Amino acid sequence: QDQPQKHDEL
Amino acid sequence: MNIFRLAGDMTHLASVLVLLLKIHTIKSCAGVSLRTQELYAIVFATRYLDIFTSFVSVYNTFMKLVFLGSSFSIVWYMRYHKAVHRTYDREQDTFRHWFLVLPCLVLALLIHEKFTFLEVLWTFSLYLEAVAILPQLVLLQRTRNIDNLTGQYIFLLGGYRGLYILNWIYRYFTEPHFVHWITWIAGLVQTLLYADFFYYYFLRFIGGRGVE
Repeated sequence: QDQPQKHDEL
Repeated sequence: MNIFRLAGDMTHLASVLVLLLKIHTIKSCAGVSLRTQELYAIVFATRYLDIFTSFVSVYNTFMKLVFLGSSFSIVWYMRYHKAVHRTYDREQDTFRHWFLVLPCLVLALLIHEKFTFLEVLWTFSLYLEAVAILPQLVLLQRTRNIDNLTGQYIFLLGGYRGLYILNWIYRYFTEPHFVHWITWIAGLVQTLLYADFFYYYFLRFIGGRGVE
C-alpha cells in the first residue's frame, strides 16, 4: 500500500 | 540501517561532541562560525518536525533529540554565555547567511518530492544543510590558522555526509525503488564544498602541524 514515504534517515 | 549510515551518524555525533567539548570545557569558540551553527539549528528544526508524528525507531528519535539539543545549546553558548561569547570572532564571522535561507526555501517550494508542509520544510533543510558550512569555511580562510579541535570538528562534519553517500549507494543496490535524487544531489554538493578543506586538512595532518 502507498505508505506515506517515511524519512528513516537523520 | 547499514554500516555506512551508522558510521555516518556516529561521525556526525562525534563532530557535535567535539564542538561541545571545545566550547564547554575550554569555554572557547575561537574559529567557530556562529552563523553556521545558527543555520544548523534551523536545519535540524525543519528536518525533525516529524519527530512527534512519525516514529521510526528509538535510535532515530534519540539521535534527533541529540542533534536538536546540541545545535541549539551551541548557539545559546556562543550567543549568551559570557566567557564563550567573549571568544567569538564577531568581526570575522560576517558571511550573510540569511541570504542562504530564502533561496533554499524558494528552491524547496519548486523542487520537492511531495508538496506538503512537512515535506517542503524537510527538503528546505536538505538544501540549507548543503550550504550551511559556507560561513564556517569563509571564517576559516580569514582566521588562517585554527586549533585542532575546530579542524577536527569541520573534518567530521564534512565526513558524515560523505559516509551517507556510501549509504545511499548501498541502499540503491539493495532496496528496490530506493531513489531520492534530491537527497543525493544535496548531499553530494554538501560534501564537495569540503573538498579543499579536506585537501588542506590531510596535507597539514600528514605534516603533523595544525590546520592552516
